[in-house]
Amino acid sequence: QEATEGHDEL
Amino acid sequence: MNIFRLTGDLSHLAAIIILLLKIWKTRSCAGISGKSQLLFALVFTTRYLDLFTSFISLYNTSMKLIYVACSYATVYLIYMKFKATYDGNHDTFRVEFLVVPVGGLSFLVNHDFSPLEILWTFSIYLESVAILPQLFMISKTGEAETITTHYLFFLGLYRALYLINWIWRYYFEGFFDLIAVVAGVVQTILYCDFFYLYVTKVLKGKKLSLPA
Repeated sequence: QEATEGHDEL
Repeated sequence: MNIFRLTGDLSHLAAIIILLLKIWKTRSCAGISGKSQLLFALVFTTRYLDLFTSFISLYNTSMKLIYVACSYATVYLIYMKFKATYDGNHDTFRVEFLVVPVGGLSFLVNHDFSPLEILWTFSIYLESVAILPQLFMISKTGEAETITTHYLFFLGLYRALYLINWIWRYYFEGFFDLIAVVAGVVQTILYCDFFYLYVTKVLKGKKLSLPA
């Protein structure tokens, strides 16, 4: 998982 | 999005709404740790800064905005509107013992050494322990109102459901986020003692009170 792509979970 | 993730989010939302309604309806925040609520406001603020940088979905954006707004509303009710009912004498947990180590750890152990990512990591670590002032307060007073225990139950259930969501995502999507998982496990473990009391006492119609 690329950290720079952002996080899709809350 | 799987069912565990969705019910986890809804459980989290339920917890936040229950707390807001409890304070609003009773016009009192007695028994609620303002410090925990301040920490949660800090958690949401530092985690959702990506609202400004990336768009994931309408669901994602609206939930983030709702969580942030509700957490600030809760802090406002406790420290401003119903300040007179705030039980500060029992809310004596030293939050610097949480914020400082968590801040240090987020600099040392993160996915990427960038400001936004460090703040996200900080929020994940901080969330895992943010409930401690509230649990400390309950252990100090030896009791909690039933509605407060419902709040804590849904708040604990949310992260437990996320754990199942992460197992699901690992198997079906190959997704694995070690930081979130470890912090999520710690967070859920902190609620275990409370879950036991909730099931054995509150669900049987008794008030949650601890032996002196």
